[in-house]
Amino acid sequence: AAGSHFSPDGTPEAHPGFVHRRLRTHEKREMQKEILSILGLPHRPRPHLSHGKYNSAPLFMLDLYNTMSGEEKADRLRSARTTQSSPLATFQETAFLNDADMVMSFVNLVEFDRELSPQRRHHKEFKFNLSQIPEGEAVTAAEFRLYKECVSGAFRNDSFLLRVYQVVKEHPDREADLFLLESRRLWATEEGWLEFDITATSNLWVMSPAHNLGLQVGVETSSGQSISCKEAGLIGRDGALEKQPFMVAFFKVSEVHIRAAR
Amino acid sequence: STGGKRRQQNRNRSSQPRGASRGLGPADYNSSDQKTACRRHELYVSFRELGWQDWIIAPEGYAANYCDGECSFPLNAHMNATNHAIVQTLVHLMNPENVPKPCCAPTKLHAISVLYFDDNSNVILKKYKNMVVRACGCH
Repeated sequence: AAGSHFSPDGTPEAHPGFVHRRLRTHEKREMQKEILSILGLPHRPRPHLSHGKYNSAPLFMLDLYNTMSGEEKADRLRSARTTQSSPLATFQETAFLNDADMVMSFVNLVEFDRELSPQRRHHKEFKFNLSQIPEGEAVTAAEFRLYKECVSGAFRNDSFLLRVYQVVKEHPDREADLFLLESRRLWATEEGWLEFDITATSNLWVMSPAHNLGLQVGVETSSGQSISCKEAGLIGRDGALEKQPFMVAFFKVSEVHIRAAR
Repeated sequence: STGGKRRQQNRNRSSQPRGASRGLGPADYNSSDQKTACRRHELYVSFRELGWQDWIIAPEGYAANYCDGECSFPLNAHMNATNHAIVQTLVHLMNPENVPKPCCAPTKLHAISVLYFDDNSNVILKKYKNMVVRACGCH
């Protein structure tokens, strides 16, 4: 067994009955070798963690982990949470979770926001590296998530049209070729997580990494004025860690036969 | 350890009256040093203890069993898991106190889920469903 149980407040506790003691050096080495072989990893990963910069939503994934480790415990966890900002797994994600062999959340690789395109259209770019997916894993569902806060100030009584695009081709001196994935009308006063289905796009990226040119998000007011994501209340990399945008993909060993996107 | 044991037995044999053909009885097995008798131990392995908390997010650790002492059944090239389990079962029946019951191969383990960072700081939640013990013995 994985050996972790949850105390009523949700923190993992050690396996009852098993001895706790300091490992001897050779035991440590043996355990590490055994664990890496069980996880199928060639070496111990060395993530470069710095808050905000390489955020791949560990809290959200921990939520999925708790859901996976025990349905009833996760419910207790949910009821214990009071902050609305925590990206809790939706019912649909829980369904994907039950079916998935692996779930991954990805770091947004775009480090510097280029807010204005050559035609002075506000947009935000996002890129995720899906080239390291293990052989034979197919995307069964993928989501791109943005957190929107309630807007006050000039646009507080307005509504926005938010569009998510897949970048099809980039040009050095003009607008990139874009494919519209979804457009959604939002009230300025709305707050919470926005989820966008990018399953087909993700499968294309897994099968053909060269086509992975990322996503673009653009926002217009009801009068068609292009505004920045920040003005529309969308949280970017400079926001709180648990509200930063991320992508999550659910994988299953490739019984699923995906037609390449046209 | 078997080498040592064989020397010990030769010495015993030489001191016995010749012609006494007494097999290895339960009392003889491991009796020489109770403390090092082959035993199965339970240990909680904490990933924090291994210094892995920077990349394993959950679980906090896992329960492991391992054998210690004079376990004279190393699994090697000419003894496969099935023979190993049979021999150990026989010796366990003869001397249940000293020799733990075999965990014979292959044994299916519970599925586990692990949440961890990869080298690129992506987070991976993986289910390991078909876990089978590859070694056989008392752990």
